[in-house]
Amino acid sequence: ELKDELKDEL
Amino acid sequence: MNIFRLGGDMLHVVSIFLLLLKIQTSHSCAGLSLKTQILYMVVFSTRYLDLFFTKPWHSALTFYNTIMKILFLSSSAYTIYLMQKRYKHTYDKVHDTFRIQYLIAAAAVLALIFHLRLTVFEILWAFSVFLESVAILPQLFLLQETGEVENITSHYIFCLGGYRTLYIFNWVWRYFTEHRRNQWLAWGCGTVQTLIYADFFYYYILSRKQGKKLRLP
Repeated sequence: ELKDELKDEL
Repeated sequence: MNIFRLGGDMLHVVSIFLLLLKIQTSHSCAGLSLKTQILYMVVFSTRYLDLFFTKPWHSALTFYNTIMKILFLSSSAYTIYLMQKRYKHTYDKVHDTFRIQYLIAAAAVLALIFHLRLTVFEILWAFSVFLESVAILPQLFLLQETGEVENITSHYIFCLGGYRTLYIFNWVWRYFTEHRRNQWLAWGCGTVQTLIYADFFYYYILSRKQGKKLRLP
């Protein structure tokens, strides 16, 4: 789950 | 999106703008480390591979991220072009001697050991996080070699450091508001990266107070 790994940041 | 993250990203954009402004107005890249710029290029191109898989219009956040990622990649490539081609004669090659191959190798080894999942994408992401935490080192070493720092160059580094500091506030904020856990990799590297700037901040603020150009001991 990408959401858990701070991948929504830059 | 919270105010700390948005502020951090905006400082990052300002730092890039200052960097390009310095090169364009002085027609010179003196005092700037090409090696740091190359490291940032490597960082962005290994981290933003998801550009190929993510629909920009999926949400407002992915759209924002996509624009920023393209901005960071293209400005980074443009900076390297300016330093290596157009203003090559002003580049301080003699002092920009930091051995970045060791940083890249160390980041690669660390990424192979510490990653969140055993996939190429995840290992490259971890590599980019490790590498980003030390990417400013050649720049700081170059400044230390040459001593006096042009104002605009010191503002550039100050903004970059400020961006990292705001990201820590952002993580603290998200920890409490979104209950995010298990982000040791990004948090740990981000903290190390911010600490690297601490010494620079000290001398920067000192020089601002005295209204003088920044001098590193």
